[in-house]
Amino acid sequence: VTEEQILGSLLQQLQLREVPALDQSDAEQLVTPAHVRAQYVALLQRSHGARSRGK
Amino acid sequence: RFSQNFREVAGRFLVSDASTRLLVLSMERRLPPNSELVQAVLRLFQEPVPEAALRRHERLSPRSDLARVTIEWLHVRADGSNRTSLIDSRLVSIHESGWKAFDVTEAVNFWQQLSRPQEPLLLQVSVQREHLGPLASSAHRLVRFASQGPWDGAQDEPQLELHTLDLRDFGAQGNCDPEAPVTEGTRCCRQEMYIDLQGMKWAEHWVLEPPGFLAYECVGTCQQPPQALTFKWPFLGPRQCIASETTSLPMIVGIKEGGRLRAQVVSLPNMRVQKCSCASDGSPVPRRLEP
Repeated sequence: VTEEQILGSLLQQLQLREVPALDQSDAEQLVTPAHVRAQYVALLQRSHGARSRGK
Repeated sequence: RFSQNFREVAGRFLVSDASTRLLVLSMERRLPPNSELVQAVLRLFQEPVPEAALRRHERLSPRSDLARVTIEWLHVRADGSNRTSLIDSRLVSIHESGWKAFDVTEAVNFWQQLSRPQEPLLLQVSVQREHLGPLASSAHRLVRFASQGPWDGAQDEPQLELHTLDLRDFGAQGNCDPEAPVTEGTRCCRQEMYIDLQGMKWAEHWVLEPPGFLAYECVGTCQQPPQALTFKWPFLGPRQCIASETTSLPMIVGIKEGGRLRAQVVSLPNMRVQKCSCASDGSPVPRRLEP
């Protein structure tokens, strides 16, 4: 997995053409709500269990 | 019929009179554990057509001496319903007799996906007209295959050949030994590879989680089959060490909408290697069994 592949996949998933311009102040004011964190943890656990078809 | 607007169109049934036989093949302990199925060949013995029948056929329908033989995998579901999948089909001539080979690798793949080793492999063998239509000959009625007899081992009963590779020789090993360096001779394995997202400029202020992740990669080489086997399976390329199972990577990223910033979860497919295997270019990718 290369850096380009990760960035390409992320842009594709978010249907963005380029990296959004966010700065330090944006990041600092952003708080991750509990339900978003819970969704993230659930996906993480599932991805460790799930097996997808490789190449 | 009976419509004021449409002229009646009568149809005529074409008698399909395909003869269909069901082959029941026990598969218990046929496939060695820890092996990879490369090819499965069904061999059927086509019996010679008696001279008199041949002469009568030539007189009655000289157009064609061919018949179509079709092999289907029969899946009997738990609810008792049946489903068939086309596996192989070829033309045979009534002037030939002897062993005819059909590639039934996919049927054995389907059977393996059922994960019910004690259940037999069910193959439906149909002999049909060469093609549909009023001009098609009836040569198919003269095609006979020797069938499974009540006793085992009859010389001409159907044969199923299973060609496998022993994965203890031709397969991968699990995870690489972190203590041992990877060299030319290292057998295909999964090696830890950590991706530091915080070190990527574009991820700054945008990717909130994770800071990094273990992606793994497949390294090492695979043992190649001996010359004789590559000659037997010309459709197979060299065996390579590949990521045979991967999994997705969830992330939390910042999304700006209407001037407001919010956190969102996104999942990137095929980002982490779960399993490395040795596989040959050209080997068919098994169709997944639909529920």
